[in-house]
Amino acid sequence: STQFIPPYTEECRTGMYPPNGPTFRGPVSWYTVDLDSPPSQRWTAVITEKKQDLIRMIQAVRNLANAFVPSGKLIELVDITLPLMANTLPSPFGEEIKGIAEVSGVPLGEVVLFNIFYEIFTV
Amino acid sequence: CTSVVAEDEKGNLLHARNLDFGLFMGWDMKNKSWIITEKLKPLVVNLDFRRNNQTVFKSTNFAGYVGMLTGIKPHTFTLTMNERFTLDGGYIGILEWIMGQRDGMWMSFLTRSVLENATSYEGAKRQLAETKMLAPAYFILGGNQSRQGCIITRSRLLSIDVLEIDVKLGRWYVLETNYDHWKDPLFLDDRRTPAMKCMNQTTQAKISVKTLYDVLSTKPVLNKLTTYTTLMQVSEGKLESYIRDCPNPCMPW
Repeated sequence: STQFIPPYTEECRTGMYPPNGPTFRGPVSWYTVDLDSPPSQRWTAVITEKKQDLIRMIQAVRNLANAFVPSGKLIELVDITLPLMANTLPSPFGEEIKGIAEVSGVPLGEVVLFNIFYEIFTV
Repeated sequence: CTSVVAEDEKGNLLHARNLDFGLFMGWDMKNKSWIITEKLKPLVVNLDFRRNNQTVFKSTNFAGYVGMLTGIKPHTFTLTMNERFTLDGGYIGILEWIMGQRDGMWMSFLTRSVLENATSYEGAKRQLAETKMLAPAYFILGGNQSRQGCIITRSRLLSIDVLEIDVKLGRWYVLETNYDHWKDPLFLDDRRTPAMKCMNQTTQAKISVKTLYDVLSTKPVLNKLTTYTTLMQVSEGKLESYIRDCPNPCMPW
């Protein structure tokens, strides 16, 4: 049973495994990342398949940024400054991020933002 | 996020987590969901990192994100991280970085390098506890033998606390949400209490991957920010992940 007032705490669930029903959206696909290949090429297989989803997610973040700064200046700042940040990141992360931007067509600054979001989000 | 490392009665270590993300980043009134959370779900992938055609480690990631939030070094250790909020936050680390002071590690690059290079639970624990970082964090680490499970509470510069599994004290699991374990969680966001209630109700005798999934499926441990659930068994080198939904009524966080 679920209480119908926040925080909607339920009785401890049982028998939920194997995953099924309304709390289970779907399984997760497996990919291989070959650490012997050059950093810029390691993510090609994953990003080729997930490119559209990545573009949609980045667009959602852009929409959010533009909601805060309608002039678009915030995104402009990201696209101008964060590519410089990519060159300061320790190897192999900078090269891997550049490879992801290359394959996905997403601006490098926005892929960098996605990858350092944890530090930024603590703001 | 909710991460838990548990030791069963045979001394096996199990590690599980809900990854919750997207708070305050746009709410979809019609679908009663967080916009960014819903955009992240299709990006969830399981990755097998290989060198010389051998698995080095495995992880659950968001495609396009090269750092690690959830991973297993098969038969060696398991690692998840949860967000920690303090005033001395990541933005200070970023400012230092921009000013040219670059001796700190970006959180997710630290977890990636630990999974790639550490060869033992103790080695991983030392790196996670001692490396200077740009942002605070909780690292939840499981090993491959009895009593090897801990929560490392990190500030940017220091390891503030390490809470270990200690079966003799009756602490057969350690569980972390997003609050220091020695303080009460924010009353508006108490996922710790229901999670611990369900763990205690499960008991050590019955803890397993299945019952861990039950705990992580119980509201509000499962909430509108939950993108995926991962279950890891270090002794079998096994990682399995599932994309989640939280049917109404459900807490936004």
